[in-house]
Amino acid sequence: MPVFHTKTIEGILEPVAQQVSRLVILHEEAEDGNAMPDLEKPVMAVSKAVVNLVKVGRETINSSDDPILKQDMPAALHRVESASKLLEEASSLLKADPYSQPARKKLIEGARGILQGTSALLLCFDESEVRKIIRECKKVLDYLAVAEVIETMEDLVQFVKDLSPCLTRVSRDVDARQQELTHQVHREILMRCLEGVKTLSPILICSMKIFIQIFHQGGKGIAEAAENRNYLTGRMTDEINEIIRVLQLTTYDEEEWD
Amino acid sequence: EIILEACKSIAAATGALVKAASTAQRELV
Repeated sequence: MPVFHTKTIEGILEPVAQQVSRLVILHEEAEDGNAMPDLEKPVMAVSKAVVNLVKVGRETINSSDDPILKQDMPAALHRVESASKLLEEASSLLKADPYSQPARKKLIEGARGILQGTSALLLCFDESEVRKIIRECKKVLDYLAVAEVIETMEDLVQFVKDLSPCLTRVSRDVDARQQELTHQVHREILMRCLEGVKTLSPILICSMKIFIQIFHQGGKGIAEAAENRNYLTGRMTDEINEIIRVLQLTTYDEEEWD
Repeated sequence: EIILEACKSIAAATGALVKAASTAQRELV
């Protein structure tokens, strides 16, 4: 079971998560410990990287139009900054006493804090990217909701003109997203739903055209044509809603899938 | 994205720090 739900996050955090776990185990197994080396330089490198992240993070917050990102990201940045301070304190304590136990604790706590804060930040950013895809999905849902009021060929042409670019964006973004996911089951659902949408969309347009033709030819069989069109919009709506649901999943609930 | 690059830098720097700290401990274990 993968710990990180996207390949990007996994690629960034997995190596450092393993390093931190190893340090914790080593610390627990060797409680008294050897003398710690001077960590001033590597700690300074972390501090510098943290300062840069905070700057970039604040710029992201200021330029974003996503209120949830604006609300969540500052806490993650604060977590990283606090962890960086712990590492600096650990470094100072170790300079005075290379065997200092409080310094080792601060070092581990700081490294964990950096990991957790960076993870929260990446998650915050990733969720914001997902919300962008969901916005596009919801536009498709809005168009599907008006399919049943289309009664002329001119309106149908406009409907197709509006829907097509939206569907293209959803298709491109969801396909890219499924390639990013580490959970195979989620990837498969997204691919299956996307295929469903791609298959259904030309059939829906065709059913709408038939409805319009019947509507203008006297109306015999109009109820069946409307029913068929509504069935197809319902199917497409279900597929898009399932895509939205799966896009928001970040953990693998085994019971759910069992 | 710039923010991803910044996170990569932090992860690399933290990894290097933890590795340096682990080396001394590993000698004992």
